[in-house]
Amino acid sequence: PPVPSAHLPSHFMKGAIIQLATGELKRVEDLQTQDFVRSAEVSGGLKIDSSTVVDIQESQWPGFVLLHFVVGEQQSKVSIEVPPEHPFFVYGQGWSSCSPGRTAQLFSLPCHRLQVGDVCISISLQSLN
Amino acid sequence: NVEPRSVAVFPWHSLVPFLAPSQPD
Repeated sequence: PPVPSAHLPSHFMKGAIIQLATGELKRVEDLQTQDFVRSAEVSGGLKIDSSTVVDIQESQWPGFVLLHFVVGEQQSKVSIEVPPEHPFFVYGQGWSSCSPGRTAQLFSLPCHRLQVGDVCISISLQSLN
Repeated sequence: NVEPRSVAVFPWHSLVPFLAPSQPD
């Protein structure tokens, strides 16, 4: 498997300005589920999927976690490797990571703890048919 | 005088993972 990147971009930093697809600007810590849903609705070609966390494991790469999701209506299995501080947006809950303490330390972004069963927002390409 | 500062603006979709299952051929 490819070596995962340890670099997390600054858009997760508290105070980062995020532009929604509607043109509205919001701070990353103020985003709500509806902001993502509405943005996907007005975006051409992108759709929001519900991605349920089914397992959280240690990665073979030190300093990473291996997350397993089932994605969308098809319940497709997708796995990704991320640093434990990587935030995911959980429906109805908000930003969540495997290590809320590290996320707070590195990004000052308040987070819940990401757990098996959490339903995260992800995107994929809209089907053409 | 206040110097103008550029503020980075990030698109919403950069915050959420792109989780697309690999398509079978």
